[in-house]
Amino acid sequence: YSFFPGMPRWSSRRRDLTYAFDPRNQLSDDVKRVFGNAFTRWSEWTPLTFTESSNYDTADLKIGFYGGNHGDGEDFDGVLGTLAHAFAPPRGLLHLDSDETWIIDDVFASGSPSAMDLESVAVHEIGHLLGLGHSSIEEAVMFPTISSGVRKVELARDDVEGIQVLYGSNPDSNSTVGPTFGGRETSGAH
Amino acid sequence: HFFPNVSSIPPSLLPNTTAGAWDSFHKLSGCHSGQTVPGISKLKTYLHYFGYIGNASKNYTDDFDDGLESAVKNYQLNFNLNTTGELDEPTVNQILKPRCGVADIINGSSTMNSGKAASMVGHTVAH
Repeated sequence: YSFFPGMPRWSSRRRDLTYAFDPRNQLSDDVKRVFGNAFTRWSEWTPLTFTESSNYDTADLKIGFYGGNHGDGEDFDGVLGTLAHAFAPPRGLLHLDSDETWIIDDVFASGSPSAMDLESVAVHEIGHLLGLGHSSIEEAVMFPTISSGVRKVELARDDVEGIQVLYGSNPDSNSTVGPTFGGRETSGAH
Repeated sequence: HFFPNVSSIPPSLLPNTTAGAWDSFHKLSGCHSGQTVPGISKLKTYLHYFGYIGNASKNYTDDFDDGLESAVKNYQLNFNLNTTGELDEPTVNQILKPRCGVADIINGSSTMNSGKAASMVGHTVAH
């Protein structure tokens, strides 16, 4: 695991974070549910909680889907290539490439060379929102690359160790016993 | 585009190739230091974007120079590949994979496995 320079994190007074979606995207409840699941992957292991807000302007974490040049100097590049990016605390911005073909339920039937599992990418980018950098551990959610047709949503031990350096463990569960560490689920095609 | 699964995607929307933004890197497989190959400049832009080449430049050359070799070795180290410094097939295959847009190396210092060292230092200080 790694951190951003200076190890930025949300302050100890900010444990209950809110998130909202750019209203211009008009996302369906199914898509929003995927992000709710993705946030839960991190709250399982930390004292943090995440609550969806309908007020985009005041939310701590802002999520949006944009194509190409979307004004932050980090242009997206169409199908595949760069999928998404997020900014270190306390900026709280998470952007996803609207040109991707996002699968929100069953990536296993994939076989498609370009369909990406949305929850896998969401879990990874939320790690950045909380202060984690990339990891060299391939099983880790924070490993930078992911192939189409691959679903990787449960935190690996490396992810948990990193996030608990920043925030400590979930007071409701013992850090040695808790959700199972994740593994990588891949479609038969891979 | 959001779909519950692939079978619900209209065929017209499913490109039948993996031609992505970096597909041209296929041609660089096997390249090594000392060569000049068209397309290397685009790879240098990619490696700069993700933190492996420090100084930004608008006109990178197509020369496989020392700076590129060092960047490729760093990349191979981060991705648990043999640090040959050459664009061997496993390295090109990894570069082609879809990925997160956040840099792997930020400010030239934090590599992808530096967390443990940082937290140990922090831990020691705390003690």
